[in-house]
Amino acid sequence: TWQRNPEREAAAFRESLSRQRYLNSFFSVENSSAFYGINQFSYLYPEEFKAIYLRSRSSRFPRHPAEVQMSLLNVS
Amino acid sequence: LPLKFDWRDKHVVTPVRNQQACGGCWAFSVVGAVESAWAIKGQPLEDLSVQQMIDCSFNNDGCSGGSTLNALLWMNQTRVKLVYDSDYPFKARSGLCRYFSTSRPGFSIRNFAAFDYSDKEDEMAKMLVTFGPLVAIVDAVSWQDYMGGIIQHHCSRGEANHAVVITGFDKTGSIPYWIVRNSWGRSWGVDGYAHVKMGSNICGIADTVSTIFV
Repeated sequence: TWQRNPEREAAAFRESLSRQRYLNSFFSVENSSAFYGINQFSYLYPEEFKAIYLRSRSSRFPRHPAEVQMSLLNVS
Repeated sequence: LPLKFDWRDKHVVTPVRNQQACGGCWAFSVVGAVESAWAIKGQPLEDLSVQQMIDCSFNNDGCSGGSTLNALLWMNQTRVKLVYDSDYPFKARSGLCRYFSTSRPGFSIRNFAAFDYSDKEDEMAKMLVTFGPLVAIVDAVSWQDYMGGIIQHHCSRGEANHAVVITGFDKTGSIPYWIVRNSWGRSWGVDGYAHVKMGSNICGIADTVSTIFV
């Protein structure tokens, strides 16, 4: 529902390039690190990306119980 | 546990989809896991309706967001049958819930389990191998720029904001990783998938994990 704005998209794109440079500074071939670059989301500011795509609400789940050992009766 | 396992190799995972500008990742992840659970049970692998879940799952907000837990509670409590995607296609916006007669073919769940597996990722891998792909919620802020490789940095636990499906893992290399199916199309990441380091709860991948039983 938002209006596309080429100037804003260009500014977001420039910000993406500098962000990707920072993210890639952790790259190491030996440990197969993730690498980051231009994709379909590069024209979005992070807050826009979050507002559109990251809409899962979190929940608190119980800790997974330790493995329970049961004795089986009448088993040879 | 095997060193490498991926439900895609058993042909029980549907192709990666694209949620477009709809914040329905929570529905894509749950529906993806239901599709696989039924395929593992021997049913033909079919795309089921994400739009049905977006429109009909109460306590969620359709394309404005939702919770995988609420989606699973809705499926469990109502015994609703998800119809085929072709019968209720994705429109990338929330709409009015359409009802179908009970005679219409569809797929419900028998139950689900939802746990925090942080520091127990081997148990999580057992659940994956035993029952099928897992629904998980992760912090995906840095995934905006992800192109490939194994995610080991730049995300937090305890700040989950995106729902995904874990289809497998690979521990054959120096860095073991989870194989994570996303819903941002095939052009994102590694053919639509991300690889996330195993064993350190990277991006909170083990904090909120659900297994579906059919």
